[in-house]
Amino acid sequence: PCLQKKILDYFNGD
Amino acid sequence: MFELRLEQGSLLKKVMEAIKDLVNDANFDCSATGFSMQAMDSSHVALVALLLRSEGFEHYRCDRNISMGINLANMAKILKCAGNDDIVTVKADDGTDSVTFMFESPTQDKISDFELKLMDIDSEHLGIPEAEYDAIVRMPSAEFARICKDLSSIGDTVVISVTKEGVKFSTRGDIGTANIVCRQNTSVDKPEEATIIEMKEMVSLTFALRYMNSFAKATPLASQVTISLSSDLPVVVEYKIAEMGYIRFYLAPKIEE
Repeated sequence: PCLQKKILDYFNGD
Repeated sequence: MFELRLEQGSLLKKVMEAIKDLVNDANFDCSATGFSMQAMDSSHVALVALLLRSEGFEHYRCDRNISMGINLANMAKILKCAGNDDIVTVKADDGTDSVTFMFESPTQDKISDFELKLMDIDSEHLGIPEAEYDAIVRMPSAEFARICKDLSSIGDTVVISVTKEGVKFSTRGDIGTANIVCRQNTSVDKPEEATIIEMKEMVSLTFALRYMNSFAKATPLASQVTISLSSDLPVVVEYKIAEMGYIRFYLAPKIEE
């Protein structure tokens, strides 16, 4: 079982 | 007023084909630097960043920064109407809610213009930090596309592992498993056929193949693809666009729960 990470877990809004 | 002219209009067609299935709507930002776009897919798992530098256009005028909200499927429909050899001009006047695409045949005997309505898109612009990657793989883009296509007939996810042996693409599914190893190969006659692996640390990450196959639609833009991997970052799959810029796809990994 793998959890799909989200882009927002790594990059933040300016 | 904003206006750009690109003699190699097929390039814009290829850009749209590369991103239209990944992103629905996006803001295209026009500034003195160039024509750029950043957008996430609807699941917020992948991000695409496009840059076409102003110097790369035959003509580029941007009196003030503007952001044009565009439905990509509709823009792709319009760009499909351009011939592969056509010269493309994109024009938007200040304060209007549309953008005009003009296509000129090389012999100037056919000139078409299409007006596309702009949309208000509420999109978040993400800051992408500069990063040092554990491993960077440069390889023929067609080879990468072939590997992603082949593996997706076996499984849904790909494990990309970089070791000193090379880069390994692995998958598993109901029918069995598959492993494809590409070794560094710089002794080719043509630089576009080389595979170059720069590794600081061994790295192994799991990604959804569906997205990799979507990124591979950018293959016609560049003979080489660069895959940058770090254990704690999204992978970057980059296609350079001639001397003008790039299209970069970021994909968040899958991790063990």
